[in-house]
Amino acid sequence: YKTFAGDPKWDHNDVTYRIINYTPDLEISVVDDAFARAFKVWSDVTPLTFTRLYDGTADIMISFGKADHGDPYPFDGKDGLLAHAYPPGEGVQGDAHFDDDEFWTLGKGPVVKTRYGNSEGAMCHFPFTFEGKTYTTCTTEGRTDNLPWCATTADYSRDKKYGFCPSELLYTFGGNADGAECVFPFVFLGEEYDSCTTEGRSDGYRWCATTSNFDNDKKYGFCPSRDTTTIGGNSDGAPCHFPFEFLGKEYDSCTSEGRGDGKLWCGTTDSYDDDKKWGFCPDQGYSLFLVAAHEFGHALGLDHSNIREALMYPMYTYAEDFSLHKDDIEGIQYLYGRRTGPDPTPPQPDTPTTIPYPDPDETDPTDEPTEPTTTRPVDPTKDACKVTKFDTITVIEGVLHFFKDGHYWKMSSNGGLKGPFSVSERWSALPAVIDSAFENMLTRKLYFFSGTRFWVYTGNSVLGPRSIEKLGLPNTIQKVEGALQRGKGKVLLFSGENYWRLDVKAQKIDMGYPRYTDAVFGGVPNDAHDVFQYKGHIYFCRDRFYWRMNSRRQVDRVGYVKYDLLKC
Amino acid sequence: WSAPLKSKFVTFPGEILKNMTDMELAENYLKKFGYMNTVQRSGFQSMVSTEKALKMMQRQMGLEETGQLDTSTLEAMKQPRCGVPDVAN
Repeated sequence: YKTFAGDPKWDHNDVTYRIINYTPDLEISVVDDAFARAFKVWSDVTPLTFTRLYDGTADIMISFGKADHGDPYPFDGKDGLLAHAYPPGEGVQGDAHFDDDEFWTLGKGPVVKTRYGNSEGAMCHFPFTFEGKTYTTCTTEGRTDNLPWCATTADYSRDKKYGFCPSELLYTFGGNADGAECVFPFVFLGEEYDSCTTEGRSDGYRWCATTSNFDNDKKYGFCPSRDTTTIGGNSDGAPCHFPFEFLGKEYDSCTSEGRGDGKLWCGTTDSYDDDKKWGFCPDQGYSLFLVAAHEFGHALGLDHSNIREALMYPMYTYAEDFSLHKDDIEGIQYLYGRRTGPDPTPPQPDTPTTIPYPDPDETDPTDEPTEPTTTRPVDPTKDACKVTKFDTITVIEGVLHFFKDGHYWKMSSNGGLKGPFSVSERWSALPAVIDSAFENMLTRKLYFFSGTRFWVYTGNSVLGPRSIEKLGLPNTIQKVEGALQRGKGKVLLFSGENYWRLDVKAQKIDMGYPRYTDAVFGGVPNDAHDVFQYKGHIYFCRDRFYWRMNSRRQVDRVGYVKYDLLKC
Repeated sequence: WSAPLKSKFVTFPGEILKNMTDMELAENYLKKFGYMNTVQRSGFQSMVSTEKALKMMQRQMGLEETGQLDTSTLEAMKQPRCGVPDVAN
């Protein structure tokens, strides 16, 4: 998992959200439910709660839009970009936008929720038979009022269970007419309209008047998509017209002819050749629930994961029975902690938790024996200001330490430099050259890395040397050049242009690593020979220089180790 | 069997045209999702090559890190996805 630069998160657990507008592809109640379930994905594993607001400003403002929808990141028509969301914060931060040039479903084709009839709002059952004929879409057959309907079981003749399908003749949504159905024809700007239109709008949404004259009454609503509504194209969602003519041939169903991408389309008049009116046919569509759960992850502070099965993986994949991946849970709990209270508990890790994590204190029989070392004399004239490049710089017990060839100096809190001291006098098992070191803030254990080996000091007792492969680092690594504490139990280990995240308690590298340093820490050299943390900043050292990065991962200073850190 | 009809491709009016060359599609993708030409706030200006940017994207997507615009990478770039960049700067 990854969080955004500076780990932005909500500073309260009772997060609010508001649904600003709706997609015509799904009944309002289906959208409400999909969003509520998407929030529940995250509240199930954290202390977060999500409360819906119906007006005013909520933390997470949810809206649908097409192409340029009012922020600097336009959508791109059908497919491609599905949605985006902003990290937690004020204003647009925390908001989630969904591309309404997509066909929103629950991932398995049109979601046709019925109204009225005798099925209490049940979904259409496709295919269904009626008077011996099979239907895969809603139909107006058998009715004189031209209202599309469907059976809610496979056989209408047997069960007589039916309901009415989404249609502008039945209801509208949004607008100012409280969901009243369209009135056709209606007058708008002096012109007469016999169907929904996008005229008068720049956002591409289809609307209609709910009285016969919009110019006088100003009453309107948005038109729900019918299950045969086309998507995208240039027909404003008008339904397919079967048969239609294309390149002189007649088509009774959707076709991919004429396209190189295999997408199914249809004409929305009887002749495409004459009218050039077309649209994409409804396909499986994209699960609003799954995409919303992903986007809400961003709105809570999670960036993209590179674990393919994780919800926060950038690409869309439909999952029938969805559950959060361990990586997502670790990520959101890194930000907000675990859910308090009895249930539901997140899925337990697949390894039986009775096996205790390997404790680094246990001497591993395969470990190399600790080599006897002799104390090296200290050359008091050794001047830290004459060192161009230290072996490593790190903070131990809150004090900045500079290591070089078996010696080290300490920067006291009043800014004075003390030393040199002998490494072997204080840590007798260590070699002269230390590539990197860090102090685990939880256990106060000191980790030292030299070449492909590492040592763990607990007070005066030491474990090691052991191979860094024991931690799960690959054998291709020559040396560990930097270490950054992340939270309580994680440490980033840097080598070359990559870094790994070590779970200190488990003594193993987390999944999804290595990552490129400059992909996450933009603006610093990707071949720094030392990386350390000091007073809330991250330092990347190369030769005599350091690049200092603040908590929002912005490089806010480039300077000389000698003058700025050693105060030479 | 008759020979398959030669499909004639037409340009559909009103469609957001996305017909780019593979390389154009790739560069557009790598820029859009932060893998290259990211505006560094300050400090070290590391101009990422297309090859390095491809490797970064391949790693993010769990693909083989070839640094080349191979079929699986191109396929991945055509998949529907979230619009939030993968590399935030």
